Amino acid sequence: KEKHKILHQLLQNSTSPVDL
Amino acid sequence: YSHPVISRNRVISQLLLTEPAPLAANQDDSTNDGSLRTLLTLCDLLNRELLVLIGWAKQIPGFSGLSLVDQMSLLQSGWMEALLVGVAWRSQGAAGEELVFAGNLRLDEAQCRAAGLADLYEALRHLTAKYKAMNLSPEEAVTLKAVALANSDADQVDCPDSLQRFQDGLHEALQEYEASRREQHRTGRLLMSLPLLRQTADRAVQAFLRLHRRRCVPLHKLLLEMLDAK
Repeated sequence: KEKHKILHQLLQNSTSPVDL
Repeated sequence: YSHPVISRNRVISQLLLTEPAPLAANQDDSTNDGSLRTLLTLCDLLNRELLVLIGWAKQIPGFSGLSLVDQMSLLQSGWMEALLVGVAWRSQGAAGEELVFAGNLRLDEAQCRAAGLADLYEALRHLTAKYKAMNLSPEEAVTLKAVALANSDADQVDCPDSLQRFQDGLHEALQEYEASRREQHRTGRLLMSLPLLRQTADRAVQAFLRLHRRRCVPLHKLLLEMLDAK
């Protein structure tokens, strides 16, 4: 999960900004 | 995929409705090296397409019913296949033998070769020719994209029953659509194109990984993360 954190964040619809 | 006739199938209607508008490429101007500029432009486009694809996946009927682990696994396995359905679809009507990555990013064989993507060019033209010969409809293209994701054969599946239901729902939608057109062989023909799509996507992933490692082409974080998952 840690290794794929951007995908995880995007799927969780995180409101925090995602650094792409 | 704009189409005047709204499909009566609920799943396909939803897929047509949520199909994202095509992205435009942002021309890279950080280098004078033409082939490197092409690559950097392409990688930036891919990274943004990935972001859109993840948002799109969440709207496929049944996808949000999967566990988070399975959603991640499907996207990690099937993202390139889903993106390449779009490239092949856009390239069908292209003049000459170009690959249409975006309306303003059309690459011919020479440009692909110069960028180190000769292998990918050949595979993608083969896929495009196949879909062109089949005269793919917009309904079929959007459904095929969803099927490619659902069928991506992720290594570990958290909840096989939910995944099976997700796949069955898309399969049924495609069958219902083809039955309404009295095209009894189309569903099978479309599913039979999946091995070529998988093979093409594998080549694409290898090409980008090779470029990243050998030519040290910098990649955006999301694209790198998804390539790493391969």
